[in-house]
Amino acid sequence: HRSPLNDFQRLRATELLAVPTDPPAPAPEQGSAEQCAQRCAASMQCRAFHHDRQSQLCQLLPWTQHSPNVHVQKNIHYDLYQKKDYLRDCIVADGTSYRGTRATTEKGLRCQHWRATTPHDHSRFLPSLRNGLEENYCRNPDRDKRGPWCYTVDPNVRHQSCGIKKCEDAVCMSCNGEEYRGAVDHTESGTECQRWDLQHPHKHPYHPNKYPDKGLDDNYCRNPDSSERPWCYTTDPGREREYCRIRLCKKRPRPLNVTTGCFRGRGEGYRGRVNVTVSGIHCQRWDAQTPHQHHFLPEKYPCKDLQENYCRNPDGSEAPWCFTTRPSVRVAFCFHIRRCPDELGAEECYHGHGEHYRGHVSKTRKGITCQPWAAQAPHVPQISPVTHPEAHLEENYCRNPDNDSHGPWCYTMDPRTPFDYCAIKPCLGVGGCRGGASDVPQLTPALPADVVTFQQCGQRDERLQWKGR
Amino acid sequence: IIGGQPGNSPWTVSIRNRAGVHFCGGSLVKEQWVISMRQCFSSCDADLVGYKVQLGTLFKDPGPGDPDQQTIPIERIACGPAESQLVMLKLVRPAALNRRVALICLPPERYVVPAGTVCEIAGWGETRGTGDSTVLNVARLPVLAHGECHAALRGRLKESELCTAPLRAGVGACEGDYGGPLACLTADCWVLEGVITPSRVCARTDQPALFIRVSLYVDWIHKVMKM
Repeated sequence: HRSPLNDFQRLRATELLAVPTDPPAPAPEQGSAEQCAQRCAASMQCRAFHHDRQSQLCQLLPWTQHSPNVHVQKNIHYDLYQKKDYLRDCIVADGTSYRGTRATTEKGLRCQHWRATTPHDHSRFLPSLRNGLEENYCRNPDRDKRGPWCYTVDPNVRHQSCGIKKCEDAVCMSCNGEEYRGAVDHTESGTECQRWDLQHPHKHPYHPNKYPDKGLDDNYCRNPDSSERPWCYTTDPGREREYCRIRLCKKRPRPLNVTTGCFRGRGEGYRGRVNVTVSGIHCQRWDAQTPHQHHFLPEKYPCKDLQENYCRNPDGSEAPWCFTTRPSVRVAFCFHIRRCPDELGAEECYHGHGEHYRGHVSKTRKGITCQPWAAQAPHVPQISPVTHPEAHLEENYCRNPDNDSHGPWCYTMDPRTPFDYCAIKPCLGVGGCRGGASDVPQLTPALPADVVTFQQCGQRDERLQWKGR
Repeated sequence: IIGGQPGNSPWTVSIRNRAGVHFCGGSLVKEQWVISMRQCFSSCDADLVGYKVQLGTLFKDPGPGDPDQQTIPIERIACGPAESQLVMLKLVRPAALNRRVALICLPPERYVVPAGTVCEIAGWGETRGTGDSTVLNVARLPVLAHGECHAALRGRLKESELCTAPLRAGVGACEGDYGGPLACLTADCWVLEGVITPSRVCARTDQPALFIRVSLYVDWIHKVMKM
């Protein structure tokens, strides 16, 4: 159930330009990205391909961005797919498939060209279309356990290992690996990962478009949901997802934005001692599993400071939160922790209802990217630059074209969420206090009852009272 | 509901999890839309496959033969503005309106229900021995003036909240009622003025009860249903 695209690394809106094109690139052919990948994998010359999503055309290429006289340029019509083996600077297993361009040994000696017979004459490993013995790049034609090697230009040293790291060691992860962007693409049991931009064999909600800042590239192990470490969906239909084995960095990063009396941003750095919810319900201890079972164990999340029952934000939610001691209320936000005043003064706040907001925030409060106002997908907008020309509906910036009393909003890139409010707060209100006071009066005096009318609602049959069973 | 009576509230729905267990209340404001409380759900991205609402019956766990019962799966959840603590649940299909299932009205935007208006809360939550916990219970509470409540809560009342006066007899919502309605009679119609929020103590006799003031979020509610 693996996709042929698993062998490729995608670069969006990118094309390769080679000057001069020798050998010439073959003519484009019709096909999906997966069909292109199949064709490229089957061809000895092919190392990459352009895929035009609109016209479903693909063009196989005999070079990658590492090839001489080739450069990368932006082109919104193409996605560029390149064979991972030619791009990676680390090795998988014994490195037999390594096709990178390293050409020095672990001791720093320059490698001898494979075609050359001096200073070291060898007749065993001569370049061919199949064996990848190019130039003087490190390679592993004889499956040496120590990985890729080469003959050296030092007459006294015939050959030497190149010391290229294994991918699972090349990039370490800190904390729970939410920021890990390495190239491990197999799980700890060795199963290959499924690509994030495919829905087979496993359907899943983590679309790369929806979470552009989670690094959901290709089929690399990632941690988009604050699990305890990076994982991936697998190509095994019988196993939906599995953790990956990734080296933990020795040094733990210093937490950012540590605050105790207030919180900044989403409050991930909050280390205060508030331990009740907005409604006054006590929080459950993080190291307890009753009344609510959960996976946020303090020892599994050492960087999140899950002490006692203090409000914390270990998963990138919109504010600090906790599990509650009330069985029927699993979690609750701790919105009553005030936002740090210096942040309130930040340029990203809005006055009134935010109808004049002209900033560049383009994310919802849940961190989902906004849909461009002019786009028709994933949501067909009822409000657009055409319908509201005066509302400055630029790009996908948060705006308030309909004077929504709850502030700037946007359509979202999440197919399931047509619109949502943005992570922008009202500016300091009248009298400089926080807690709901804004510079727009919220309530209007009570209307006389006879002014209010209702349609087809609020009627019940008073006779239908309780009858015993 | 503590201190209530079995009663009829055709817009009050029971929200059930995958195991079919009731865990929160809600109010039917459109054939395919229910309003409830954010804290009833683990997140705004919650996977609600298997979650349902139950309408049309007074029984918490009706028998299979109950002719009026409607059980409708929940399609998706939309979270309200941050301070609102409200959510809107879209049902997979519209509820059939009949004598047992009716819509509750939404108040005008930013409408303040007059102090003293007699309203009622309804739910299948805990009764703590004060009622029949196998059926829907309803209790009446009078609205408390905003200023008075603000003083009683020593300045901790937000504009997004409204209060009812505490009753010496101990009447109020409890676990399992959260998300349910505070309905008030206005112009001969029942209007959803508040949503029951979780509180530390049930049916307090010494402090007003707090509800989320729905009239502040009517524009959001209409927008969600329209979009």
